Amino acid sequence: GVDCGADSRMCCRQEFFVDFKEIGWEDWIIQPEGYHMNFCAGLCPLHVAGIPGLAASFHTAVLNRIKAASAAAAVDSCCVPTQRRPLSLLYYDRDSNIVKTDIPDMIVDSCGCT
Amino acid sequence: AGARPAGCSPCGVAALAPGPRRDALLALAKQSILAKLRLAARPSVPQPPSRGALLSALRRMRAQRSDGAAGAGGMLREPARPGMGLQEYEMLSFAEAGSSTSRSVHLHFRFSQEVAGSTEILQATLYLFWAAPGPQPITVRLLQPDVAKPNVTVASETRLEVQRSGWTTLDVGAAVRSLFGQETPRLTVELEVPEGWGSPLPSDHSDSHWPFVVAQAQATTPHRVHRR
Repeated sequence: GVDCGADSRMCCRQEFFVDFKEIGWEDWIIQPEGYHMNFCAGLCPLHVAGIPGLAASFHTAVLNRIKAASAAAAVDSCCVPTQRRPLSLLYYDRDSNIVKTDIPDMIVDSCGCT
Repeated sequence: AGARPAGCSPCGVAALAPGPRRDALLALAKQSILAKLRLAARPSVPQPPSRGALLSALRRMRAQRSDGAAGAGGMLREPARPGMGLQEYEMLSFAEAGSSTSRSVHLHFRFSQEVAGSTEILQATLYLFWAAPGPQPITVRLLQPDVAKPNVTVASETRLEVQRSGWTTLDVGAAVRSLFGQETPRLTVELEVPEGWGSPLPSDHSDSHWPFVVAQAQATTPHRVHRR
């Protein structure tokens, strides 16, 4: 996957860190100190459509041939997460119990075009 | 930025100016975390347990794990295979001191409705520290509110012959599991000793040997991955 730069226009991963102290949540979330709420942004023109990140491969080449042949019928291609991982939280619930849980698919590691 | 294909549903923040964009993203992060924890709002300021009790509990849990003594906290259900998308929870609940007499003491363990309402208990273990210097008979009763009557019913009763001071564990999985379906999931434990034996527990709440329950739970509905 590609990380967004200052003036990226193509599909890339935009990093965004939420510091729990900044939003006043550090008293009930014990760990971690923040949440990497990265997201995908950018364009997916036809020539990169369907390539998850940089994972070009044989089947991508075949896909490109098919797309080139049917360019007129090309459907929209969107910039979406292609790899995600859980967010592990240790927090106090409203009865001051200590709860640990791993919330699946909360952190985007890479983006690509559908 | 730029024309976006009609089929892609963006989250809409990319087009905002930097200031409002940051605020929108922070609001989105809060909403996303609270939704995944099934919380309507962030919990109020917690009353954390004493540092001594917390360290003692974590040490005890680790010792229990390394002993691999699954018997004491027998699994009620095998956890789902990893990658099943079923979110798992581990809860550490310290006792609230309830009513007491010269022969008995009540301890309450509360579990939050948010977690209780959307998970099922895999395993739950009660950790008790006996301060008794020598052998002492103790009866441990698990009480739970009876929906039909105002008082409580005895879910289970265990008679122990404590030989010396130290930690002991009790499997309370079935009792906690049956609580999780109720309005206020609260487990009450009654400890009773013969007349004149004095309380078997440490003297006060701040003691680092305060009773606690460790419960493992698993979400009942698989986590849905929304692809846009």
